[in-house]
Amino acid sequence: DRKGNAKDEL
Amino acid sequence: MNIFRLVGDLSHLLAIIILLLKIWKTRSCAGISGKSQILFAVVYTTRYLDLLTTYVSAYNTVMKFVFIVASYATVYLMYVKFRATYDHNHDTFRIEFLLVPCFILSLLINHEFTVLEVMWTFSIYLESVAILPQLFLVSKTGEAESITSHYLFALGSYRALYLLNWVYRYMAEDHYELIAIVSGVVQTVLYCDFFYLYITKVLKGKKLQLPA
Repeated sequence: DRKGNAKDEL
Repeated sequence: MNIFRLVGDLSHLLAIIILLLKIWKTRSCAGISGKSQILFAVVYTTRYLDLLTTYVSAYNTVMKFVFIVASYATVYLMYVKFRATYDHNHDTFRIEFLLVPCFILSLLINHEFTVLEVMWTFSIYLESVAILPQLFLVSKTGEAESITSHYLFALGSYRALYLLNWVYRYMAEDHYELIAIVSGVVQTVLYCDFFYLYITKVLKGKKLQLPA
């Protein structure tokens, strides 16, 4: 599953 | 954060610094595609729109800021300061053929139809093909300075390391971002023939010559 977006990545 | 992503980010930062130093020290942007640098500036602008609204960590904010400033500085150096050394005869890739399809695809395939999410998705798709004008330029001139090939190696390695980061995150955190992963695979595959030439030639001290 997709836990939240990967927005913590650059 | 994991070691793959940290080394990947540092490799990305190294690439950007190598390029800026190459242009600044040699006062020339010969062999560099300005079109790709414009695409990278678009990638960081559309991806980091939340730079001022969302705080993830000091590292995240600082790196985003550095990538944005460095990409615009590179475009400025190429198209303004050292414009006379810009190889516009060979840097002829039609970037609208990358911008439009990526934008349309980001409208069709995304996780959420909001401005921020569509812009982030667009930047992910665009980044996967942003190096094409540069690879096209190298193929047209048939060679690349060794500093340029080091730049490309660092830049290509960054996303390859991100692939390992996504494997790790899937296994350790049961987390995956399919859009980023598929685009990251495409992006890394585009570097494969360059990686081959870099490892078989440049690392042996030879110049990067593409077979004519």
